[in-house]
Amino acid sequence: MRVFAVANQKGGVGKTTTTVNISAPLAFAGRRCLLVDMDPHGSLSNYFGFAPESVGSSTYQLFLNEAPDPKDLIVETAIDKLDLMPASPALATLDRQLSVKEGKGLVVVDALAQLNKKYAYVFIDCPPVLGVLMVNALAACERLIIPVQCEFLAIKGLMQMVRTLAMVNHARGSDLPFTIIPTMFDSTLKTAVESYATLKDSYPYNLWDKTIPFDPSFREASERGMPLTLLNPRAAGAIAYHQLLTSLLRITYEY
Amino acid sequence: MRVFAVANQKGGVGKTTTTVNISAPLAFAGRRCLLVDMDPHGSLSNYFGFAPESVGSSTYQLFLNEAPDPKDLIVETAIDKLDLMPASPALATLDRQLSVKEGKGLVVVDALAQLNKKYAYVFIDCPPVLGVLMVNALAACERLIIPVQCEFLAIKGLMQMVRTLAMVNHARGSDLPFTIIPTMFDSTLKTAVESYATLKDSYPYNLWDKTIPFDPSFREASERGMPLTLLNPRAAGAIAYHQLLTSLLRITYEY
Ligand SMILES: Nc1ncnc2c1ncn2[C@@H]1O[C@H](COP(=O)(O)OP(=O)(O)OP(=O)(O)O)[C@@H](O)[C@H]1O
Ligand SMILES: Nc1ncnc2c1ncn2[C@@H]1O[C@H](COP(=O)(O)OP(=O)(O)OP(=O)(O)O)[C@@H](O)[C@H]1O
Ligand SMILES: [Mg+2]
Ligand SMILES: [Mg+2]
Repeated sequence: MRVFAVANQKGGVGKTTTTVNISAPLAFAGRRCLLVDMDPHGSLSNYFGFAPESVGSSTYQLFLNEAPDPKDLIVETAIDKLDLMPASPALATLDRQLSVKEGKGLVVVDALAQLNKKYAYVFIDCPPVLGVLMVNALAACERLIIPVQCEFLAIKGLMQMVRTLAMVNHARGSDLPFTIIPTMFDSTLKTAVESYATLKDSYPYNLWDKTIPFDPSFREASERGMPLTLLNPRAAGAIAYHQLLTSLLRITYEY
Repeated sequence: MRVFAVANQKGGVGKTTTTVNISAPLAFAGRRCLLVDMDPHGSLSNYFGFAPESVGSSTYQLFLNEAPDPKDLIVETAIDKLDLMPASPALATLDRQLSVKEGKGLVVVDALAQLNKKYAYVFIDCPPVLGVLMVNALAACERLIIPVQCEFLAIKGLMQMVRTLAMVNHARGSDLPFTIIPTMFDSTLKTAVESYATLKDSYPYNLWDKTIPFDPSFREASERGMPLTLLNPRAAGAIAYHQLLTSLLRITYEY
């Protein structure tokens, strides 16, 4: 079972869109995939028609002292072989409930260990904030995917995400590999081209060699609850995510 | 002193951009304004050149048991009469440190009371997550500004923000007025036009009567650390924020 987390403390950079569009082609190709929504705002759950405020069971329950079997928290999406553990707004209360002493940093690791035989791939969508939810996702994944917009503030904010990673690596005692993905790239904008050049200079070993273009059809896809990579595989954004998936699989299996 | 908070649990909808571009014209017109950065990721602080990871003092210190004088946490920006209380990454630890019993929901209210004579306007930029930081901002403001993108997931997510507000109103014992601002609006996209129509139907009394258009010059402005409303007042996005400010002042002073 290969586990990826998608995270960035900057909001609105394409975390949920990335999660949806790299998992869907794998499910379409017959691989069993699990999506884990760790964002209390639940965009990933909403995407597939599960309103966070009205889901019965959610990732929140993993953190209870008497946690249920993780299999019982999973629902099927409309896409064959693509299952989801939905989020609920209660996730936002976990930081306050869990003081650092309780060592609740490995809850997701333990839950996924129980699902090891059931899924080939797991993708964890994170909220745009550092806390117990993101820490759990970073502890559970083998590679972190960091979507980032090619603009000044997002790139400045990336430094914080990389520092957070350094903190987590220190606690883990090993280095978590990460891949930075330029998203919503509009090559006609001078600021985007300049920011992209800055990214290449600053993170030469962790930056994916292509970009995800700005493509309005992502919005149409989310309205229909369908991943763009399945709805319209020839759309520019869908082609780019297929290429990203190929790169990620190559890195995962070659090393 | 008039206090506004800018919040939405959805990330990347234009919270920081809105905070910058409605405060700058007021400072330019000679009114003393304070920006309070409550986002641990610190986009607002980065915008004005104060890197959150290296600021000396920040809004975090307000929450310490021996809190310093709020005046000592304020820095001047490059814009005359526009001051800033910067954020630091430590803000992300507050939820874990403060259990709900400690009643730390009025820290910002108390701090702003001490600044009452110094500033005419205060704008609080919030992180994209519900927690002690957002609760403090909602308690301290007289009106909440909710930027939202005109797309399916953002509008679905708005329901959660409005439910959060209902919870806070219950605790406050009074209704916090709020204004929803459609941001990054691209009238050539069918999904945007449809989503905008949904917004009008769902929130007829709280939706601003105009939209902030998608305008790439916001990115250039953030790269220069200058509010677009000052850098290029004739840009489409700047004109829209001037109009928004006029509407907000009218609502504030007429009622
Ligand atoms: N490549 C792209 N081109 C155009 N629009 C995009 C692209 N990627 C994402 N979007 C749109 O941008 C918005 C934000 O994307 P998304 O919700 O995936 O970001 P996020 O990082 O998950 O946000 P949050 O911080 O709230 O979790 C959505 O409306 C989405 O449809
Ligand atoms: N009207 C607009 N037109 C085009 N781009 C915009 C507009 N408003 C904001 N942006 C850009 O969109 C990105 C996100 O905006 P911003 O950082 O203000 O959102 P936010 O809600 O504060 O994000 P976060 O959830 O991370 O705090 C920035 O790159 C900004 O320059
Ligand atoms: Mg998301
Ligand atoms: Mg912001």
